[in-house]
Amino acid sequence: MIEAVLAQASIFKKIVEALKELISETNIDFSEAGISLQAMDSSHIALCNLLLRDDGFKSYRCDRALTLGVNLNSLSKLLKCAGNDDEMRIFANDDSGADQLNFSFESANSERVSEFSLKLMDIDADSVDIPDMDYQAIIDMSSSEFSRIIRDLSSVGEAVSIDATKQGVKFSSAGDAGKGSILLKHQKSVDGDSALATSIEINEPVSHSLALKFLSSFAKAAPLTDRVSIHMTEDVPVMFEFKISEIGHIRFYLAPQIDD
Amino acid sequence: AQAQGKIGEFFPLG
Repeated sequence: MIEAVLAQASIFKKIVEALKELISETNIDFSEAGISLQAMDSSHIALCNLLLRDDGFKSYRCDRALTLGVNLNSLSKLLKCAGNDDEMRIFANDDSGADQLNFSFESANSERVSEFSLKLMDIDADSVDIPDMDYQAIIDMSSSEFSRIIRDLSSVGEAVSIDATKQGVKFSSAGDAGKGSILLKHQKSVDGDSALATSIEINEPVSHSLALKFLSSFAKAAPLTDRVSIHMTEDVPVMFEFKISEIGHIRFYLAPQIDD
Repeated sequence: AQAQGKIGEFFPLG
């Protein structure tokens, strides 16, 4: 038996919206430690890693670790049946092999309870070991600013160059019709009065050129949190981390370009 | 010339 209760369905709805453009089907792992998933996009250029810790749920029970395969488009449709403020219960019974994942949504005044279930699927997916790394540069910035920059530069070109120095981070793109760039200067302290401030921890200047279509997908996670951190080292995948308050994170990894 | 890398070229398959 697995059973996880989230105080607000809206968090899970936003998570699925953040993932479904990049990934159509994924295995979800349930364990004593919580719920996690790792999946690559169909081209194996981007990797997504979600973690929801057990103690971030209103209640959490997992008698035996289970891996359940879901179609994220179907899950997204199902979650549209939940009110944002509904309490959401996810449960599955593994006595005879789980073939469906069940959801119940209870309104704040407890007067309405709806129940839905999602058929599970067998998914044979490659998984990778993500090494712990010290990055050369970590940019911490507003997630809405990140979304805006990606949207603005997508009107100019197909790739963005992200150049991080001690002074700031510059996003630039060029295409047939022209070019554009946005420079965000490093602020010494990110406090409550400067929600849009950017801070950069850096050992040495780093630059990456990345496809904007993947970053547009990653930006779908912006509604989950006010901040995003971009972790960069030359010649290794760039990691974009969106922390989900009190419960976990979504991390996206994007493979860099390599010399032919 | 540069080509787009894949995740599996950087992280070992688990």
